Amino acid sequence: MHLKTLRLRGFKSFAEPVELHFEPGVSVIVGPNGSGKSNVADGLQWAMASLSPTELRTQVAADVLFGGSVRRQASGFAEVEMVLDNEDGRFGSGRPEVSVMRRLRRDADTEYLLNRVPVRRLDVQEALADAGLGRELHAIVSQGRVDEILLSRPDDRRGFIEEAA
Amino acid sequence: MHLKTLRLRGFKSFAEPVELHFEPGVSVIVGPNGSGKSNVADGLQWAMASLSPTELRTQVAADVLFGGSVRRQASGFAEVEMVLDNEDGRFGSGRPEVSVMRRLRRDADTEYLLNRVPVRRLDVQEALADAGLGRELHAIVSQGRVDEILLSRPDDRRGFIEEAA
Amino acid sequence: ITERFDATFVEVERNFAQVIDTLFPGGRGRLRLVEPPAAVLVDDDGVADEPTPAIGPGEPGVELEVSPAGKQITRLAMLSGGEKALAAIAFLFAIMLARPCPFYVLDEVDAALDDTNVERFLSLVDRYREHAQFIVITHQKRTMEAADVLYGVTMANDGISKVVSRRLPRDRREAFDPAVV
Amino acid sequence: ITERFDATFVEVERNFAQVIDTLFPGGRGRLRLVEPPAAVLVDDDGVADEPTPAIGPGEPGVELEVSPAGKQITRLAMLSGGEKALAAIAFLFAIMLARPCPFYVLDEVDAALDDTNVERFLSLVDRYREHAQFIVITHQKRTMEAADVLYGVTMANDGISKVVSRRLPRDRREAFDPAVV
Ligand SMILES: Nc1ncnc2c1ncn2[C@@H]1O[C@H](COP(=O)(O)OP(=O)(O)OP(=O)(O)O)[C@@H](O)[C@H]1O
Ligand SMILES: Nc1ncnc2c1ncn2[C@@H]1O[C@H](COP(=O)(O)OP(=O)(O)OP(=O)(O)O)[C@@H](O)[C@H]1O
Ligand SMILES: [Mg+2]
Ligand SMILES: [Mg+2]
Repeated sequence: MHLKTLRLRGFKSFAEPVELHFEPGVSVIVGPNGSGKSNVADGLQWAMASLSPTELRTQVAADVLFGGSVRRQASGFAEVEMVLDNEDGRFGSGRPEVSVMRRLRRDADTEYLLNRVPVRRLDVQEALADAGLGRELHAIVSQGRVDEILLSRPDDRRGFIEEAA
Repeated sequence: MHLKTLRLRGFKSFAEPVELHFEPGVSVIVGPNGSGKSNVADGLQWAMASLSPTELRTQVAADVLFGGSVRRQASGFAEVEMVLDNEDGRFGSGRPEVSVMRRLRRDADTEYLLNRVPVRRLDVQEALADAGLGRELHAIVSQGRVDEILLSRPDDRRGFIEEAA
Repeated sequence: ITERFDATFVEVERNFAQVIDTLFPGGRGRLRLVEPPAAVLVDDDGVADEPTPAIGPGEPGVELEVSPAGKQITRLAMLSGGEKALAAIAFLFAIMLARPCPFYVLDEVDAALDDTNVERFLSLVDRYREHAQFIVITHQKRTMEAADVLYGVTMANDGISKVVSRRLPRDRREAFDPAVV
Repeated sequence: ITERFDATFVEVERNFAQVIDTLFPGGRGRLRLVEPPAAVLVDDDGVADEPTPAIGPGEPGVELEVSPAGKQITRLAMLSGGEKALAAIAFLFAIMLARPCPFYVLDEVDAALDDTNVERFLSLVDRYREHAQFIVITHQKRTMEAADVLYGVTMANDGISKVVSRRLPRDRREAFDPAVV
């Protein structure tokens, strides 16, 4: 299993729809300071149902919506979809790929979708845990926070290993 | 006024006496990870009478003493001396240079010396403030903490400007 | 559950020592189970008994120890900026080897590393590229050259991010110029 | 004391806008005095009156605003890793210009910067080298080339740090190889 596609629309600095197609192996993302690289990582965290302001670098939930620039209006809608390749059947259900999506309209509730079907947040979390993307496994290491894994307390580190058990 | 000489002995990884001679202008310190570059900055903080475990990256005061290595015994004594050039007379007293020194013997008290004469910590702090090295002026920006100046509260930032007034 | 934990712990501990060998040649790394901060048993009248070490409130925690070549066992807090990043990467890979995630996103984990350690980090990523997919965000040129596919994120004067991607065939790596993506 | 603060604030504000011009070409930066979080006056029976905005408990604080070219005014928290480092450097230099310290030690402040911003940072250091002495710790090659004097810290397999120094005459800068110090 691997990440196949990431689609971002109206999320942070991605005012226009953007699609990244990934392959297995090593993908490297580059670009000037402030161009939007870490926003890609935030988009993945958000699609994976994170509610943490620290992980998402937001103060309020609506901060993920494109806030406007000198040339463009703020966006009223954000959507991020991550598509996982399921050729190895890790996700069961005989689907060649699995889609996890999250949407937010300004002043409305967040929506979670699994294979484009609205589900609860808990359903997304369980599906991700089955796919080996449980929260404790640190699949996403945020900028400037690589040491966090070291600085946690011994019982937290136990949690990382228990999750892997 | 500028920093002319820094001497370190028994301080952190500087088991052997080391002397750095600086000039006005731009000095750049390089070296592999873990070689001791940030320990030089810590030595300056320590000589400038810092008691902060965060700034000094220590847990107890004795952590500044060389702790030993596979080939060498731990050191029982640490000393750091910084010599400031005083050609511009900023420090008054007609001396061409001013020396600020700090010493620690294991299991004994810290000693502060100004021009090699034992003084109280407060005397060092006042002398440094006169020289324009007051704590609030952020003369030393520690590794990984460049953002701290931004992340402080508005009234802290006022403190920085007041110090400069 | 404890049995499974114990088996996984042994595996992660072996992985950790192995990965530390790559990242800190000549150094040592190990994981230790430490008793939780002993619960201080308080008898009826509120007087604290001798703390009983073995039966703390929960399961034992995991302590990491890393000593770079030639140095005494170092408390993690005394490691340098670059050494801490390497130790953290080692722990992450030690867990990944026991239970790989489908993908990992590493956002500028190489920022504090010197050239030698960037190479060591990349040799680790290269060795385990079959275990998991790596998506690495970086400004280091050496890391860019290690990519199978390179993605360039740009932002014009309008505050809007765009992405272009380029496959980097293995033989043309050397000629890569980040400014041109 | 307030008079002196006001005069210094105006000077630091002007410096800040100027330095931001170098570090964020086309962007804007300004300092704002903000009222302290208004003290909520509580009358005798503990009922909170309307908070009176102007007379908070202390003096007004200082708020920083930076907006990179093309972007809306950004809360500092929304800036990227590299943008934050630049904004912090700008504030530091703005204060330095109002009241220089004899020396500054900058420990890897350039770690999060891309090549273009390393150049901007170095142009700032170069422009103000007469104002203060700069001691910069770095792994960036471009920063090494900007040195008047270069100090190499090394540690053999014995855990003991040593220092060698080399004066880098301005004309030989380009030929410098950090591995050789
Ligand atoms: N909701 C939003 N709407 C519009 N722009 C946003 C929003 N949130 C963040 N941004 C912009 O995105 C930029 C930051 O992007 P990001 O942190 O991804 O940069 P980066 O490419 O990782 O840079 P660096 O190399 O410095 O880490 C900021 O300049 C910020 O203004
Ligand atoms: N009291 C001490 N006694 C002996 N060695 C010490 C002591 N305190 C710190 N050290 C050693 O100094 C090393 C760290 O040095 P320092 O943080 O200066 O490295 P650095 O050159 O800044 O590296 P980086 O480029 O990774 O930031 C550590 O490996 C640590 O073991
Ligand atoms: Mg970033
Ligand atoms: Mg360092």
